[in-house]
Amino acid sequence: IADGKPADKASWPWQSSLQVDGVHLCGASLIGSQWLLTSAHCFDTYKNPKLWTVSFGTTLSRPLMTRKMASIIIHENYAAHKHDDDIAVVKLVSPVLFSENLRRVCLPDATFQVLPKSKVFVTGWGALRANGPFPNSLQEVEIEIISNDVCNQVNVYGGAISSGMICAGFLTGKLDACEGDSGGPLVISNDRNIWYLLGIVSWGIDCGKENKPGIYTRVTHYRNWIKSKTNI
Amino acid sequence: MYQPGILGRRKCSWKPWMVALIITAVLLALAIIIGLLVYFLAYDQKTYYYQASFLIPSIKYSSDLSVEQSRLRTTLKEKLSNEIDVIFQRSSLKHHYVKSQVVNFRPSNDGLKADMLIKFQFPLNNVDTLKRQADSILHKKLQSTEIFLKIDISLPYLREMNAAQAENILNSDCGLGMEYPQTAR
Repeated sequence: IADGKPADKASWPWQSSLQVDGVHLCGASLIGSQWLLTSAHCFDTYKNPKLWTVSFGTTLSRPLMTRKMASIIIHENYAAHKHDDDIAVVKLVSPVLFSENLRRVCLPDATFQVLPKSKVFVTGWGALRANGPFPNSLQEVEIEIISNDVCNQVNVYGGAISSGMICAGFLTGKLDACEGDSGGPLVISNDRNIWYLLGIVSWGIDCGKENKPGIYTRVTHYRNWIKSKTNI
Repeated sequence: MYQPGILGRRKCSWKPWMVALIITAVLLALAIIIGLLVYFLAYDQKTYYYQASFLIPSIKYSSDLSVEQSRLRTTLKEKLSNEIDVIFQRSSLKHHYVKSQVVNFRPSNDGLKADMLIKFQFPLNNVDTLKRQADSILHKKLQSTEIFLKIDISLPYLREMNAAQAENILNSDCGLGMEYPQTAR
C-alpha cells in the first residue's frame, strides 16, 4: 500500500495473507468461516493448494491464526497474465472460529451501485512504494472510486477497463495499492458502519503513479459466480 | 539467703529504625494478603455466556429477517438488544451485565421467536446464585404487559454456552470492522 498508514488491530478482521514457504505473496478476504475471495493471478505460479498457507491477524510475523488451503477455484474464463475475470475463491481445510479480531466481510448484492468519488479503503501487506520494502504490519489507505469512463480515457488506461473491473485511487497518484496487495480487499462502509467488499486488488501500472490508479475486480459483477462456488 | 541479684535490665539493643522497618514490613504483608483476598473473592470475574429464547407475539416472521444486514433484521436486533440492556442495567446485576445479541430469528405459531446470547461477568464463587438471579429478573420483567418480549416457554431458562463457541456466534455477522471516523464522512 503506497502512502498509507498502519491499520489498527481488528480494523479489517477479514484481511488474510496467502503465503508460500512463509513468504507473503497475496492478500485475500474472509467471506465465510471456510471461504476466502482473492485474485486468480495469485495462482499463476503456484497452483497446488497444498503449497499455500493462509494467515490471519494484523501482523505477518505473529499471526492470530493460520490455516492450510483445501482447494483453489479459479474463474473459468481467467487466462494467466490477462486482467479479465481475475477472481478466485479458496476453501480452507477447516473453518475458522470468528472473534473480535477475525470476522468476515459482507458481499454486496449484484445490483449494488457505487458512485464515483465514493470513499473506500484498500488494505494489504504489499510494498510501501514501487520496488519498495514490504511491511510486517497491515497497511490501510483511503482512496476514491473513479468512473470507468474516466479510467478509460486515452491518457489513463485507454479503454483497457472492462465492466468487470472497478477503478479506484487518484489521478494525481500517490495513495494506491501496490505489488503484494493483489487479492486483497477494496471495501466501502454503509451508514451503519457495516463494510462491504467492492473490489479485489487486481492490477495497475506501477504504484501511486499519476494517471495510473489501481484496477480492482468488480465483486458485484461476479456475485452470482461467487454464490455458485461457495453458496454464500 | 542471698538475695538473688536483680538482673540488670538487658539494654534493648533494637534500634528505632529496625522496629519501624519490621512494623512496615508486617503491615505491607497484611495489606497484600487482604488485597489478594478481596481481589479473588470480589473482583476475580469470569465471562459467562447464556443462550436465551424469547417470543415476540406481536411480530410475524418474514423472510426478510433471514437476509443478513437487511434493515428489518438489523433494526429488530438492535431493538431486542436495547430491551435486554434496559432490563439488566436497571437491575441488581447491572455491574455484571456486559451485552446481549440476537443470533437468530425463527417462525413460530405464536409469532416470532428470537434466540439471543447474553454475556455476563460473574465472580467465580457466586456464579449459580447470580445466574438464578438473572433468570428471575427476566421472568419478572417479561411478565409485565408493557414489554413486547415474552419468555419462550419451550426454553424458559438461561443455558450456558462455552466461550469460544459463543464468541464465534457473536462475531459471525459480516462487515463489522473499523468504525468510520465521523469526521471523515
